[in-house]
Amino acid sequence: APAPRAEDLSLGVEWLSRFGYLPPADPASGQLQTQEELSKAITAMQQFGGLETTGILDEATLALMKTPRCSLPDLPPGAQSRRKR
Amino acid sequence: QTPPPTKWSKRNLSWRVRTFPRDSPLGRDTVRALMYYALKVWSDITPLNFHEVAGNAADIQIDFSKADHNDGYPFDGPGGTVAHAFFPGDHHTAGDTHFDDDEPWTFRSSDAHGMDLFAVAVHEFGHAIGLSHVAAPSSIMQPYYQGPVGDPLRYGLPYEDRVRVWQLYGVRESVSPTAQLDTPEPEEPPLLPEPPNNRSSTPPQKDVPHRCTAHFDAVAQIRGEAFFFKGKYFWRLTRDRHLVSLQPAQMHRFWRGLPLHLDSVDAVYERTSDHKIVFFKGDRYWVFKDNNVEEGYPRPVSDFSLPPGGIDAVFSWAHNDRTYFFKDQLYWRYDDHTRRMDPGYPAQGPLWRGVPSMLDDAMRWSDGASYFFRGQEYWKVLDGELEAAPGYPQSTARDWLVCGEPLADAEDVGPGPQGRSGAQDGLAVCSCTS
Repeated sequence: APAPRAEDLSLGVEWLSRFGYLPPADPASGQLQTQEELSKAITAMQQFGGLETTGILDEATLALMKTPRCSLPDLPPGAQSRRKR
Repeated sequence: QTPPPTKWSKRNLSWRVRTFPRDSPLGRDTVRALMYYALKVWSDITPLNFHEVAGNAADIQIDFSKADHNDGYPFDGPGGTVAHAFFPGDHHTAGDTHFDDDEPWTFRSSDAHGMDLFAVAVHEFGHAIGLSHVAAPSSIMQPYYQGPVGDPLRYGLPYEDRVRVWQLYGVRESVSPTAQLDTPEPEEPPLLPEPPNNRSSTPPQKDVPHRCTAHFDAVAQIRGEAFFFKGKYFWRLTRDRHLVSLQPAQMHRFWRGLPLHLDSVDAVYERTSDHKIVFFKGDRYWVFKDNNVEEGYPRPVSDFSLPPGGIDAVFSWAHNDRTYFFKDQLYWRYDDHTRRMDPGYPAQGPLWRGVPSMLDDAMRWSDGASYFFRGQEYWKVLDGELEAAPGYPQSTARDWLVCGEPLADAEDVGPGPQGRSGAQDGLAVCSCTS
């Protein structure tokens, strides 16, 4: 798949953070997220939205992100940042 | 890993539309009606009861806001995020529901670009009672806007939403959890939902009193609106104190279940405990849920520990959340929550200095003040005060019923508006209901 455009990536990260799929931005690293985290978040978002789970910001995913929706997050705060110790 | 769900510990929840959309084709009453029906979707199947109220104390405050409105969930213009609601809890915003005022809110519109207010409201009220988003595509709690959901009067929740809300609150007594709620699409265009109105198709009769000269039998604030009762008729004022119609409505046509032969009522009030409306006449009283009488009424006023003979007036004082009954020079204090008369009553009136001891009726209003009516005059007592405000009494007809100064000869008053301002053409004070 072609690499997403920078503005789509930026929109995607912002959207995923806003609706609970990515943890809030780390003040130490700014908005930076690892590729693995981002892919996991996209997969979770695609699952929740009934899309094919590709883990990449494809057209269908971006279209769903532009669909009007409720402001509340889909996942509760902290759900995406739980890790094994 | 999801946190335990939050839910309301009480079952009677009040709501109020605090701010309305500014540039919308939807009128205020349509917005209120859609909110009413969207809440009813949830209360129809759970033991929750929703009541529209005036004032700032509503559990669910509904606002139409733009951009950043200081709650951490800024809106973003047309599209994007369209609404949100706060989960139940102890915080002061719990249950509050906000709609983006930049969206093109519609109702039964063929315009595919519009945003169906009823569909969004059902979703948001799901949050307001404790439901979170789910992935199921058929659920109303799916986070994405999926277009209109059909007629508000016939809409039934998808099964998964019913199950989730039952897990929080249980099943309403009258509902079978296994019953199929789905109904076929109506062939005829569905009726426009409206709050109960007072329209009558029968022409006015000869016994119709005139609002500018009437000594009202009863006055009450009900759902934030004012009702003035005289004989078999009543006038209704919106929460902005606009007269809905210059002509009175027939009492028994609106308050369904009042006896046809009832020629007047003594006193009326909305109970603070469950927001039901209580009518008194002589030794009997009736309890209404919305505008339908409850089963088993009338009942004797002795249920309130009141003596036979009925009452002149009743109202709930916001200051102490107690209900006061008045009869001649006496008054009683009653606790609607425990359904008990407070000890030490009756007492000799009046409790409020400057207010006459014998009243036609009294009510509290959305400004927090209490209003006492007698004859053609009324007295205002500010919130928490024990004395009538200076400058009272004033004319009830002039200040509430859109009339001119009190007339010297009441018999000369013909039908039609009396006034002293631009409101005298009558049209200026009409309020459309949809």
